[in-house]
Amino acid sequence: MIGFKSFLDRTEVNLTSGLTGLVGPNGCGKSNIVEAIKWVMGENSPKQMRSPEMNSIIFSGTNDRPSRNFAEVIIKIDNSEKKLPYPFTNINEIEISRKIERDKGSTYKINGKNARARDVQLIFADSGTGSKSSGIVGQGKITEIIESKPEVRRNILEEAA
Amino acid sequence: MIGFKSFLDRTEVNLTSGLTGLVGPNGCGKSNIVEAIKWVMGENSPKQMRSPEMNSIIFSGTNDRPSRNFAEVIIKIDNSEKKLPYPFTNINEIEISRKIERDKGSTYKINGKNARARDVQLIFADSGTGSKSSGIVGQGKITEIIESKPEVRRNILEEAA
Amino acid sequence: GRNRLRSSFDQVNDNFKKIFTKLFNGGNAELKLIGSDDPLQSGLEIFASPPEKKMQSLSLLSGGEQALTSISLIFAVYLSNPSPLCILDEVDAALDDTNVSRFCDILKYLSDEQDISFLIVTHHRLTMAKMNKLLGVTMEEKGISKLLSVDLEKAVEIKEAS
Amino acid sequence: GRNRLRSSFDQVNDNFKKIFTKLFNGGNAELKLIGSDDPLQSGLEIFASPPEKKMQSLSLLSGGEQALTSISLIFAVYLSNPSPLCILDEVDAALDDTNVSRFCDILKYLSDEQDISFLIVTHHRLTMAKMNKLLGVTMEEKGISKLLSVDLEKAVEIKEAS
Ligand SMILES: Nc1ncnc2c1ncn2[C@@H]1O[C@H](COP(=O)(O)OP(=O)(O)OP(=O)(O)O)[C@@H](O)[C@H]1O
Ligand SMILES: Nc1ncnc2c1ncn2[C@@H]1O[C@H](COP(=O)(O)OP(=O)(O)OP(=O)(O)O)[C@@H](O)[C@H]1O
Ligand SMILES: [Mg+2]
Ligand SMILES: [Mg+2]
Repeated sequence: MIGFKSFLDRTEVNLTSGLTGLVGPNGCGKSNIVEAIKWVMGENSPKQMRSPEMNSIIFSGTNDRPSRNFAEVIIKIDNSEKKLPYPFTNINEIEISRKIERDKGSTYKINGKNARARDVQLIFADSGTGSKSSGIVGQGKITEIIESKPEVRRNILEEAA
Repeated sequence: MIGFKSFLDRTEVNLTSGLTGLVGPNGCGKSNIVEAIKWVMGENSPKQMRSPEMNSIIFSGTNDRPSRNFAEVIIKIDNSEKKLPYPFTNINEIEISRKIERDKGSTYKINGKNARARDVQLIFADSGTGSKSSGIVGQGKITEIIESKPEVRRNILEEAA
Repeated sequence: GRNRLRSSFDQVNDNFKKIFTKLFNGGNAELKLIGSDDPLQSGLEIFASPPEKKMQSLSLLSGGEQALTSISLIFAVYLSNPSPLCILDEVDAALDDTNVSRFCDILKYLSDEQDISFLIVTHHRLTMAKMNKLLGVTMEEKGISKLLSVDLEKAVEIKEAS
Repeated sequence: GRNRLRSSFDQVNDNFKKIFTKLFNGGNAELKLIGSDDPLQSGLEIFASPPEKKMQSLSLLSGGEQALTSISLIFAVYLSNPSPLCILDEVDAALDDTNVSRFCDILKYLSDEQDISFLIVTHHRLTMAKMNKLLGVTMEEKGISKLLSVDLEKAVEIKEAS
């Protein structure tokens, strides 16, 4: 990711199989990484992204460094197990990028070619992943399950098969 | 306290000045102690007491032990600094008890004499203590401050001077 | 629509009961759709009985018991359609050491059995100790986050400094 | 009515700013009544700027920053009319070690300066270590709670067993 919230410079997160812990002091940026992954998968809800408007996702500057004009997150997925949905089933690796330019909205690319948000969301929806899937559990989710009304809580089942 | 939620047998909590830590595994009864103190000070809200009806405060039995028919919490306050409000200002020590009998509601006593809920709530309200005071911070309070609407959040100021 | 919700509900409920009993080392739990015959209008109620305690609605459990029961539900839904990547942001915050360790056991089991990559954000030393790999985030330069690979001692050190 | 709310608001706001800066070791914060000229109809907004970060509404801060800011507000209200007894149930759950230790410093300071008895429910080892006295709660007999006085090692042991 680059320019995404507090991650001004290019940052690479390598997710191998198994258990990877993400640690650090309060406010250092851990949840921002979680949000970057949700965002590149097509998440648009201000509540889920903790940002009142899309521009707040772009690095907004500090006293020493000026704000940026764009933010980009790229996710590379290894498809050697051929689990991706049509039309990507036989591609070995897929690279999805989402870039936002200040006041110009987001653009998506799949393996370098322009794509629509819908295309990206579909790739993930089929494989059970995706910003809406139960696979990404944000910091407020547990509290939300405990505190929400039964009718709202029922929505968690929509993420099941 | 005796018979209060999971505290079947008589339990005494000695609160000396300074910092007393209350520790133990999940579900062992720590928050129950906090609620017992709120309760004897006059708390009646089902949400604050985590109990849909007053009877749920009484020890409800386990496989090995039968339920009880009453619960009682007694609080002794040292008034050597003469901080209690009229008419208790010059009494050295005050003992407040609240007892509930199944289906019969609560009765209060101050130094052995019957009293009304109002009398007990007033003692604490004046000294800034009390179930409504900001001095007793329940397990869900932090989340409530963060998540509640601004109009609801404003209520926390009512507990100030 | 409705039939799909009903059958996915049954599968999630099955998963939920098994995972709950594993995480609590006993006890049992169940989900109920209430309030309407139409599942699309109903509410999801959660009932749980930790070992040796009686079955109660989620709202009557202790803070840590509520958290562990919610984690069981999250896993139950997730495992009905598991994706290769699962991210959990500080879900262990309210758990005591014993429950944290059972939570980690289930992560290990799922990651071995189902080849899932887990990314676990945590402040808990015990959880960190059970990870295969640790990534540390720091904000040495004010307001700018940096990511680095760390080992357990360095992670604890980062945790204790800011 | 209104005037009392306005003047108590000012005092709480003053306390809040000082306590926030103490707990965050820098930065500043402020409370605002918004939405209506009538304070009884207004909402309480919280703005905070941890050290070297810009002032933002509470909802844009990290989980731990939100918790520490809320703790500052709770203390600000409490100290405008401090009672001899203050009970805090797991308010340190979302804090990292550095913030836990600053939280404990302020507890120590208040308990020495103002002769307040604090009862602190916690799962945090660091917090336990800073207490003058420890009470342990166990449920050895199923469903029945027992209270006992413990020292730090025993407390850690109880914490790790159930
Ligand atoms: N657009 C932005 N530009 C620069 N910084 C930002 C931006 N958006 C958020 N931040 C900063 O990112 C920080 C929040 O980081 P994050 O929520 O990831 O913390 P965290 O590591 O999850 O902490 P915690 O352990 O408390 O949950 C805040 O300090 C905020 O100031
Ligand atoms: N009326 C009652 N009779 C018997 N047991 C009860 C009653 N009401 C609540 N309990 C039990 O008390 C326990 C809750 O205890 P409590 O909320 O104090 O836990 P806790 O120590 O605060 O845990 P945590 O660390 O998870 O917050 C529950 O297991 C519940 O079954
Ligand atoms: Mg976070
Ligand atoms: Mg509790």
